[in-house]
Amino acid sequence: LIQFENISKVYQMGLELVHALRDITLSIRKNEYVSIMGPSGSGKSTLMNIIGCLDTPSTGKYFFKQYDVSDMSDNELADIRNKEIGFVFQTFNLLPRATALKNVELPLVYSGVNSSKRKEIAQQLLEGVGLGDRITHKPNELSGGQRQRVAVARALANNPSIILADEPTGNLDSKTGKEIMILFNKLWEKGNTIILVTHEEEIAHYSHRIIRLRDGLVESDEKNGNP
Amino acid sequence: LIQFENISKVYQMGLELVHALRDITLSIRKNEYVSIMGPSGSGKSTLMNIIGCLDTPSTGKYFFKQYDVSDMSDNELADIRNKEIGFVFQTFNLLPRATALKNVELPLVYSGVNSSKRKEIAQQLLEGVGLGDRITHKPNELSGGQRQRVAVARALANNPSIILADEPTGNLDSKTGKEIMILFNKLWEKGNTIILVTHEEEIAHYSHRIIRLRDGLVESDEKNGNP
Ligand SMILES: Nc1ncnc2c1ncn2[C@@H]1O[C@H](COP(=O)(O)OP(=O)(O)OP(=O)(O)O)[C@@H](O)[C@H]1O
Ligand SMILES: Nc1ncnc2c1ncn2[C@@H]1O[C@H](COP(=O)(O)OP(=O)(O)OP(=O)(O)O)[C@@H](O)[C@H]1O
Ligand SMILES: [Mg+2]
Ligand SMILES: [Mg+2]
Repeated sequence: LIQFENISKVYQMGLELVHALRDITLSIRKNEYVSIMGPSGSGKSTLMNIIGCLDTPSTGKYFFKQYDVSDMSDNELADIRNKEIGFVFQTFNLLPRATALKNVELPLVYSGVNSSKRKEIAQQLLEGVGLGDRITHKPNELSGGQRQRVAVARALANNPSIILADEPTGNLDSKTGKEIMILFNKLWEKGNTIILVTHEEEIAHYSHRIIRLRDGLVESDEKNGNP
Repeated sequence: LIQFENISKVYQMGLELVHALRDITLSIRKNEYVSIMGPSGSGKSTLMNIIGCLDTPSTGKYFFKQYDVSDMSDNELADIRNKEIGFVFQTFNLLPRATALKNVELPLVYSGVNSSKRKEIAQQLLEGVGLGDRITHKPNELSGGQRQRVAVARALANNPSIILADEPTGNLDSKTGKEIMILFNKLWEKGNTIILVTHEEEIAHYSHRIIRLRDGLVESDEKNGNP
């Protein structure tokens, strides 16, 4: 499903080069449940952004369902991002002037779902993350963990087959965090592919494979014996 | 040092009332090391914002060093916020167009420190959180955990005697998170007062007292036997 061959990502800062990813080769199959761990700054979000077609590598090849992503048009990439992939961002990226409901509706607007159906789907998703009584709140009228949960609900709006979640429980107490992980488990059981970035071992243990990054490289890539 | 008497905070949303804090009475003495825990949405950040003089309660009294905060002028409050309290925000609140260095310098600009001294202090603080090689990066050129650490460094710029940190390790791997906690420990040993919000029990166990909120009320307030 997802294949990286010698992927690197380098930023130029004046005279200095920052190697966010150095040389990543890995593949992820359909319906896998993978966690990505590693120190702060090791390249996890950069990796997720490339997988999610939000960023392009500096060198190397990315094959999505066996198609070379670098050959795809902007429209094809936009379609993948909107319909196939649900992305929970590490910093949420909610529209500040829209309500929780409108924020979750946004991917459904892009995929052409009619207004009353959109509201119904968005309402259900927000109830599913415990925010049924917060749908009219804007992001600055929500707690940090509530914003995080709106970001999770929005990622699921188009029923994507691949869920990319960058630290989805970082702002949640353990009980609320578990509720989100139970939700992801159910999505995985339905055949979806889940890729999580987390720095909490307890959260990584819901997954079946743990990839650890260090300094832009894969340090280890192992099955998780007891999910 | 900090005394709350029957503090409440209520938001009006159309016809609905949201009780972020319902009735909080507590006191925190100088050089205490307190953690505040509780479910997502239970009122932790709201409590911190009132302590930090960034928000006012709807009812109740807040005494800061025995002065009634509601009687203070805007200038007096600004002085407290700038010189006495260092605040690490749950969502960092960095200036997006300024470098890490300039972001950390900002409180020193307000307190009138000269330019070369500011740079030196800001540089040292960033090295102290492991970001010596990232001082010229802007927030969007930093990882989530790096932005969080810039927010920590900025909170310490004016050498405040009270540190309020709202989930300071939420985006950090455990090793980097421990480095921040060691830093806070050192600050506490120097006589400062530390108030942390966290949802991780391991982090709360660095403190000496754990206050747990639920639904805008104090559910429990206990000494931590083994910090
Ligand atoms: N401006 C506002 N208008 C309306 N409701 C608000 C506003 N700000 C916060 N709230 C509500 O007040 C409650 C408490 O929010 P607060 O941010 O203090 O929670 P928290 O304990 O910090 O949660 P988290 O762990 O998720 O960060 C939440 O239910 C939130 O929806
Ligand atoms: N636009 C950019 N310009 C320069 N350097 C960048 C840029 N974006 C990221 N970096 C650097 O690339 C490295 C990897 O960043 P990335 O966000 O992938 O880390 P991460 O593993 O997600 O970290 P965290 O756990 O803190 O979120 C970091 O050292 C960061 O400073
Ligand atoms: Mg990241
Ligand atoms: Mg909060």
